[in-house]
Amino acid sequence: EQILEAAKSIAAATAALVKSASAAQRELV
Amino acid sequence: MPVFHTKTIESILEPVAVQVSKLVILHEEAEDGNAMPDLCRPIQVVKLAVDNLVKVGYETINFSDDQILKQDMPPALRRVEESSILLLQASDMLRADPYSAPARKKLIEGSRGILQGTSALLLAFDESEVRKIIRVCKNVLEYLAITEVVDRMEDLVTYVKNLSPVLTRMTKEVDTREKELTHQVHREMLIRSLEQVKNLTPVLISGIKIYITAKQTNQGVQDAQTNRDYVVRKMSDEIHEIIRVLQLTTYDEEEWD
Repeated sequence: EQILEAAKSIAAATAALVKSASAAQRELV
Repeated sequence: MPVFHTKTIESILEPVAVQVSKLVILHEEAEDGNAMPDLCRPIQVVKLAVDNLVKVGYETINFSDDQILKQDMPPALRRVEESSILLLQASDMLRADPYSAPARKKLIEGSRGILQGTSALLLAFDESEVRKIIRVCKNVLEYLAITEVVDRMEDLVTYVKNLSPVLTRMTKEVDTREKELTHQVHREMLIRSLEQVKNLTPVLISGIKIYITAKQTNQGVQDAQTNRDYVVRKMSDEIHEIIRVLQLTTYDEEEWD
């Protein structure tokens, strides 16, 4: 259970990071 | 066709997989890129989450007696950890030059690595959970294998008393697992086999009773034995099929045939 929660946190944090990076890139496309 | 074979893994990884794919596409479309915003904070959040996963991961490894899990999990944890270092490097490089192409590459590589490492980790964990269900299935198989020694009514009472809880546990666990799967064909296969086992259980008990009575009266023993053994074999085959399907993680074209 703990491992699933930890994986959820990583996935959410990575998705947020990538979304921020994509937003900057998208402005150019 | 689902990419992730369980709903839990799918719910965790699909949103991040979609975001990573988008970033890769955007990066390819705009090779020179816009200036990147300061990603220091979101990268720190990822790093903290990675540190926590590594801690929880090694705790899981230490508490587990599953040797395969102990073997499979560390490489996945290392992959996640190494990828988070790439993100930190990307963050430093982007702070110095928000247009840095190598930094963008590191950002993509790091995000992708975290996705792949987390995926491998969840798969290792899931496979370990499946092995636990398989142990319960094998427990039922062990009881079925000793059916032939049941030749008195008292033995049958003990046999049923021992078999019932393991059979119930197997049914419950396979049923829960089936609901977790994203592959419809695998789900249907588990439902079918489980249903067969459920239907055959009273047939088995009745077959053993008939065999005991036949032995006591010395009439039709051979037929009763053949019938009982047939039911045992049929149930065992279905449980072996359950074990096989439980271990399937990838989509198999032939399953549709």
